[in-house]
Amino acid sequence: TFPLSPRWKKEDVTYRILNYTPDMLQSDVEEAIAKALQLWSSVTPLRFTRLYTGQADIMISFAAGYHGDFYSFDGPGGTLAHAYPPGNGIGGDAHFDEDENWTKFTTYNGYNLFLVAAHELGHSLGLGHSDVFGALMYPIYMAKDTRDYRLPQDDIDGIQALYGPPRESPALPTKAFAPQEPTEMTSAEAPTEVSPREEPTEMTPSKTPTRPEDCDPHLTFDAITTLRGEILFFKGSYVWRKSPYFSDIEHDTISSFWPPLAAGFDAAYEVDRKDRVVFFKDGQYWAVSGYRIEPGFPKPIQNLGFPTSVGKIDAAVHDQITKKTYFFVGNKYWSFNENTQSMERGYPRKIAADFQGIGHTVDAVLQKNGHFYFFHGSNQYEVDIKNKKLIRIMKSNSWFNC
Amino acid sequence: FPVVSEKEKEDMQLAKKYLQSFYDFKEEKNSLFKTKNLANKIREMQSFFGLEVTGELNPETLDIMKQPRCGIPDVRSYS
Repeated sequence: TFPLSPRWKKEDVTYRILNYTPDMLQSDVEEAIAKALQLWSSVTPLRFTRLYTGQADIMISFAAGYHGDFYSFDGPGGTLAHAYPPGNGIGGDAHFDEDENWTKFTTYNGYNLFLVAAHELGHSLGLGHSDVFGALMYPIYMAKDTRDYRLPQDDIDGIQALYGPPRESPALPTKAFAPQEPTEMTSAEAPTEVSPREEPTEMTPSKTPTRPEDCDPHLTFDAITTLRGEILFFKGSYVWRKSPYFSDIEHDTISSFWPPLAAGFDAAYEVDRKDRVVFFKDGQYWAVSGYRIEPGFPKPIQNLGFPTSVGKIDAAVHDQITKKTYFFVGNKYWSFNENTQSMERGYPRKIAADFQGIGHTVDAVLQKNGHFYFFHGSNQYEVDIKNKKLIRIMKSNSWFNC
Repeated sequence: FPVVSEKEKEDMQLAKKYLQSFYDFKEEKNSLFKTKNLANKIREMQSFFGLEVTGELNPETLDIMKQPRCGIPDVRSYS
C-alpha cells in the first residue's frame, strides 16, 4: 500500500471515463475498464458505479505529454500510465499516456488496456507497487494473454488488507458437480452504471472464487502432480505447494507460475527424468519445464493416441519404475509408453479391474513413496504400485498436516 | 580515466532520470557524495526488482530501466 495506507472509506466507489483513445473502439475501452474494476470487486466488498457527468471518485482519462499534473507523460514507451491513491480531487484518478498504442488484445505492437487499467486502478484503490514478479501491481508491463485472467494472490492479499474479502465468500463447489468454465457474474459483483442512456456494457468476467481452507473436510482437487520433489495440488486457479524443504503449505495461484494456464487443469503428471510436467485442460495439453511452457503447446490430446470420443482426461500419473503413464477417463484407464510415446495395446481397461478398491471415477492421482494415491471427492485411496492393492483410505487433505 | 563514450553518457542520463522519477534520487551538484548517492539509489532499485545488488549500472539494471512501466514512483510518498 501507499504510505499511511490511504483507502476509500466506503464500499460504493464511482468512476467516470472522461475521454477515449482513438486506438480502440469506445465500447472496447469501456469493456476493458469494467473488466479491470471487476477484478478488484470480485475479491473485495467494493462496488463500482459508472457516472457520465460530474465528479466521480475515479476519473479516467487519456492524455499526452503535459496534462495538468506534475507527472507529464514521455511519449511512446517508458511511462504508460499513472494513477493516484484514494483521496479528494485528483486522488483516485487514472491517466493513460495517449502516445502509446492501446489495444484490446495482447500484441507486440501495443499495450493491452485491460492489463494496464487493472494495474492503475489498483493504485486508485490504494495499492502501491509489488516487488513480486508476475503480480499485477509489479511496476513493469508484462504482455500476457488476458483471456480468463485471474488476479494473482499477491494482489488479492494486498487489496484484502485494505478492504477485506467479499461479503459473501461462496465455497468452491466440488469437481464432481461443477464445470470449470467461468461462472456467470452476479449483479452484486458487476460494475453498475448510472447513465441517462442505460446502455449495458458487455463483459466476459473471470470470477475469482475464494480459496478453500486447507483443512476443509470437503476439500477436493482438480489435479495433483509432483514437480522437482514438491507436490502441487490444483483446485480452480489455486495451487497448494507442499515442499520437502518447508514445513508449511505454500498457497499460490497458477498464474504466478504459468500465467497462460491460469484457468486451471483437469489432470497433471510429471516425468521427472525429463524434468517435464504435463497439464491437461479439456481436449488440450501443455508441457512445462519449471516455469517455462515448452514451445508448440497446447496440443490436442488426440496426439497422444486418444480417440476423438475422449474429450478430456480426469487424471494422470506417471510410474517412474515402469516409465508408463496412466490416463484415467471415466471408469477406464489407458497406459502410455513414455519411451515410445505411444498408447499401449489392450487399453482402455476398467480401473476397477486392475486397481483393487477403485470402483469409481478419479479426480486426480499422485505417485509418491511407492504408492499411487487416487483422489475421489474428499477421499484418497492409497494403493501399492507393485500389486495394485488398496492399502487404506484417507481424507484428500491429509497432506496438509490437518 | 578512460573517456566516457556517448552511449555511456546516454545510459547514465537515462538512469538518473529513471531514479529521479521512481526512486526519489536528487542530484546534489556540489556534494562530494554525489556518486555514492546514485549508487545507493541503484542498489535500492536493484533490490526491488530482485537483481544482483551491486550499485553499478550494469546491463541487467539498464534493461529493467528501459522496460515500459507504470509512472507511479516505487518509493516516493505522495503529498
